[in-house]
Amino acid sequence: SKNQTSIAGFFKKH
Amino acid sequence: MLEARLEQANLLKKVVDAIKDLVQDCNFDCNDSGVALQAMDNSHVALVSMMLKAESFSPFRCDRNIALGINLTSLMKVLRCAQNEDILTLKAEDAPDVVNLVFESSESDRLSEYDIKLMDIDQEHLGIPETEYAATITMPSAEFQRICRDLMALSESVAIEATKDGVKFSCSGDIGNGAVTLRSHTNVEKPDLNVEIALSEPVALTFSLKYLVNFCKASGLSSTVKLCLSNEVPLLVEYGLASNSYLRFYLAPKIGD
Repeated sequence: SKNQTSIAGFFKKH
Repeated sequence: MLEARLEQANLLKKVVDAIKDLVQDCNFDCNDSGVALQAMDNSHVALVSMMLKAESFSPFRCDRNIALGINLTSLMKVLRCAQNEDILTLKAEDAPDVVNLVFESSESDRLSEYDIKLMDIDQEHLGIPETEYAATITMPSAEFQRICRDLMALSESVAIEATKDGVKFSCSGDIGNGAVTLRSHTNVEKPDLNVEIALSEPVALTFSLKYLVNFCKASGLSSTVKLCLSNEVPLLVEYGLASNSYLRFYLAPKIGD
């Protein structure tokens, strides 16, 4: 099955 | 200070109602361009981004940047005290302890005022890059809601595949499989029923239905929804509001095998 990724992994922290 | 008057309290009520199950405590960032909110859900899978532009208010005044840290359950309790047709004015001082909400009935002389205590919220702010999406699908928001609800009866996840032939939502679960395919469609008499698919390259991605069904609580805000997809990046689900204001949801994909 597929794993859920995290949104923070795609968008940089400010 | 902030003073922002909305013609219809219902707009803010619907926005908060749509996001309150996803995010609990949020900063409403106010400046001269309007009122913005960005927050991740607790599991950091989804991101809510709301922008109510200054033009959505009349009048709108905000002299300096003010962050209003508000618990959405508290805000919803107060917004429920407004009639849908009431005029809503948000007010806050420059370094506020409370935000003041005034509801005015356009039909009677009733005026109600509420203060909500503010919270200090230390929230991570994420930079969302400008993205040229490989596929942009515009469709009726009620149709998207129906597809998500229907497929959730069978599975936790949905595969969204956009090709030149159309967009396919498919799932597989313990009891079997399901799929809904939409093709580009133009309804001259009812343009809100149009399905538009703009594609620069085929896309296939998998997402959790639990989150998508949650996003669909915003369906009452707009008759259409825009889905923006590119391979291996979060899905953007956008509900457009009047005056270029918007409510956007981003959802991280499921990857691997």
